[in-house]
Amino acid sequence: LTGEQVLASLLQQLGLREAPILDQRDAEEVATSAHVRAQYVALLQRSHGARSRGK
Amino acid sequence: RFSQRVREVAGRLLASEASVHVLVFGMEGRLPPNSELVQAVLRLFQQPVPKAALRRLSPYSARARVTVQWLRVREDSSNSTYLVDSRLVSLHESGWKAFDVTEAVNFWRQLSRPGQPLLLQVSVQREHLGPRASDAHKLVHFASQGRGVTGQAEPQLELHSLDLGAYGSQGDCDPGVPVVEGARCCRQEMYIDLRGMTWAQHWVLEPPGFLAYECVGACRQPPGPLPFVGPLLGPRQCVASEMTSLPVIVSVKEGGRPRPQVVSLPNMRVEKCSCSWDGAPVPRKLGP
Repeated sequence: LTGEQVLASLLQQLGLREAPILDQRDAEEVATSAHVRAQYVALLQRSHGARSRGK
Repeated sequence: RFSQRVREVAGRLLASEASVHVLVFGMEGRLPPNSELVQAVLRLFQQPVPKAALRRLSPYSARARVTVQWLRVREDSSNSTYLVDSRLVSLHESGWKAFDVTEAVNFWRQLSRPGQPLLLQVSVQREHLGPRASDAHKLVHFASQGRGVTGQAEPQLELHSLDLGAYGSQGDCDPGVPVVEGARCCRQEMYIDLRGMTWAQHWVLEPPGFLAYECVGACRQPPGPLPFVGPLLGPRQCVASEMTSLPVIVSVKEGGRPRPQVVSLPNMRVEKCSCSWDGAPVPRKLGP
């Protein structure tokens, strides 16, 4: 797995053609709410359980 | 026929019944634990057709279709069949005929009920239907199991399995030992540092990086050709056989304001490495 493959998968999931360019201010402005964090943790836990068949 | 109002319609039988045999194989202890089933072969002995009957056959109809199905009997004694092999046999050629029943044994394994026998339903049908179809298939007889059959001619189930202790992967690589040429297939740690990627800056909020792992090393090749293995199979290779997804939090701009969004990326992390034949068919999953 390479960084490029991670990027390609992200772009595919988000339906984007290229990575958006965000600046430091954007990064400081965005706040990860408890709801989003809970969603992230739930997916993380589920991903360890659900195994898909490799190629 | 008995209705006053509806005229009787008579039909002519075109297709004849197939002769069906169900073979039962006890499977306990047949497949050692930690082994991979490579192939399962059902061998049936086709008995010679009497010469006089052969002479009466037209040259166009000296074959019959033999179909092998896996017979699944559920707890509630309902059953269903799954086609696993089917081919034509010639009435002129008696002797052992081989059928590939690997899928049947894979299905049986998925039931995880080792005490239950493997049931194989063998049916002999006409080569084809239609006005010129013959009854030649009725002359095809295979030696069956059980009474009155000499041991030699009984149907045989041949299982080819590989000891994964010798031909499989070794799980995770030993972090302390560098993987050298010819080392055995294993799963090696590989960290993807997203923080170090320019495209991810300010965009990917979580995770900063993750362990993706990779499969490295070589697989031992089993000896010699197997009955059904054709040229399609390449050597056994160390591949990722189980993978998991990776959730990511990214920053998405909406109305000029950034907001966090969770995305799940499939097949990002290797959970298990295995030795697998390149080109081997992926066993069908058994439904409920």
